[in-house]
Amino acid sequence: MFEARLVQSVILKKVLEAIKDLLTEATFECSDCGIQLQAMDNAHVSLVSLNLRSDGFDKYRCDRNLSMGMSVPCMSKILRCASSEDTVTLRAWDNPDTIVFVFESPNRDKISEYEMKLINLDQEHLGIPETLYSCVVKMPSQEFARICRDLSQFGDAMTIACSKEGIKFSAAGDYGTANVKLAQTAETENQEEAVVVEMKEPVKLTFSCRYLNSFVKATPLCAQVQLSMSAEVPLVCEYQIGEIGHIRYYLAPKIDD
Amino acid sequence: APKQRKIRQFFVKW
Repeated sequence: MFEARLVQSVILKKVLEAIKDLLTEATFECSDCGIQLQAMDNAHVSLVSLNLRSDGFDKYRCDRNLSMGMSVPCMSKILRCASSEDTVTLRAWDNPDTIVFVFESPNRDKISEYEMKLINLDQEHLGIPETLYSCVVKMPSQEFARICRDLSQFGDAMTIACSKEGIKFSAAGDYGTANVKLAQTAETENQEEAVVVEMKEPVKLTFSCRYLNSFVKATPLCAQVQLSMSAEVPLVCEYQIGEIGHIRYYLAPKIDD
Repeated sequence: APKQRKIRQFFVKW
């Protein structure tokens, strides 16, 4: 039997908001360690990797490993039926055809159950090599979302340049150009507002704005985002999910032939 | 213009 309970269903609601732009279906791998998902978008330009650790759940039981293929739009519809204050429980039997979502109101006077059919997916699983990145930037996630939104008005692609001075985002298009520079913040008491650059070598990479704008749908999950970059390899855009796990987006760069 | 790469060019298939 598989059973995973989260008092704060809002976390799962936010996770679905964070993946539904990119994925239409995905396999949720459930084991003793927790719930993992790895899936590419339809165009195979980006990859989403989600990890929810079992010890982050309020109750977790997984008697045998399960791979559950789910329709992301359907799951998203179901989670929109939960109130943010509700507790959510995911439940499935061994060799399941369906998964059940149970939402309980705080005083347990309303209990809703939604059963969703599972789908068979033949998904390609990619091994992501351990990489030491040339630049790792931590910055406020809202600021990153704002910059992606603002710069995507100027062009389809955005260049991210990172040096020891800070991080620079730029876009160019028919209307003109846009540049946003963020300096590293000094020692600040408010870690949520900090911009921190750890740099081994300066990096300059170009990425599709459309994908970055999908990644920033994860902004409500965490006040800070971490961007890891090295020359000519995918960007990693990472959001911590409270004490339970993280979501990482990998985005293939645009490279000159 | 730079060309968009596919993500699996960078990762190993399991």
